[in-house]
Amino acid sequence: MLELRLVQGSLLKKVLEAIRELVTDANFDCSATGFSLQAMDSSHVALVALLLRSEGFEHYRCDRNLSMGMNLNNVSKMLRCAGNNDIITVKADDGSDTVTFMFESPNQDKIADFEMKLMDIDSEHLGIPDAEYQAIVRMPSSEFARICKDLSSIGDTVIISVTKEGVKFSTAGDIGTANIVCRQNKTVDKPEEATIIEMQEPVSLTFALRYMNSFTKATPLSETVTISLSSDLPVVVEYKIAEMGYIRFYLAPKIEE
Amino acid sequence: DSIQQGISTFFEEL
Repeated sequence: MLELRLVQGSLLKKVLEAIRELVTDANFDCSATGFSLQAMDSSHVALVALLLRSEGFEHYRCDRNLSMGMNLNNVSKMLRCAGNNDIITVKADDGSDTVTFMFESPNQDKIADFEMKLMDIDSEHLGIPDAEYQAIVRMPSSEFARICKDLSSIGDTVIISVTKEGVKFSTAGDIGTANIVCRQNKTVDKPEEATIIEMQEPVSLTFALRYMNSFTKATPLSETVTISLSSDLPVVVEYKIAEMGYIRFYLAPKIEE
Repeated sequence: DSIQQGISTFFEEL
């Protein structure tokens, strides 16, 4: 028996919107720790890891570990039927081939339940080792989204370089080139508007902008984004989900031929 | 030109 009640149901709606462009089908894993997902995109270039900790739910019952295969477009269709202020409850019985999403309006005058068929998904689970990163950049998520969008109108790849001067995002295409430098800026009115760079040593890596733009679909989940970079490692683009967990996107770098 | 690496180059399957 599984029963997860999330008062801030809009979080779940935002999570689905954040990942459904990147991943088509995925297993949602439920355990005592929380509600999690790990999935690769169809090209096996990027990986998304989601964790919503059990403590973040108003009610969390998970009698035994359960893995539920879902088509994310179908989940999204169901969750789009929930109001932004609705309380969402996810329910499943052991051994059942369906999951139920229950939506309650804030004043309890409307209750809806949507039952969705589960699917068998044979997915690889990758071990992600802890790594020390050469540079970690924290910046406003909206700023990062804007940079990725702007650069993708010029080129297909972005070179992210971190030096003591700041973080530079560069691209080149048929019509020309673009460079955007963000300097460390801690003296802002609100902490979420700061750009903070922790650099052990300079690093420069190249990534496909298509994936970066897809990661920025998670922007509504968090005001800040953390970008962790090391030579010869996938970049980690992390959006924290307030007091509940995170979405982390891993993207393999491009290398020179 | 650059080559796109795969994610499983970096992370092992469990």
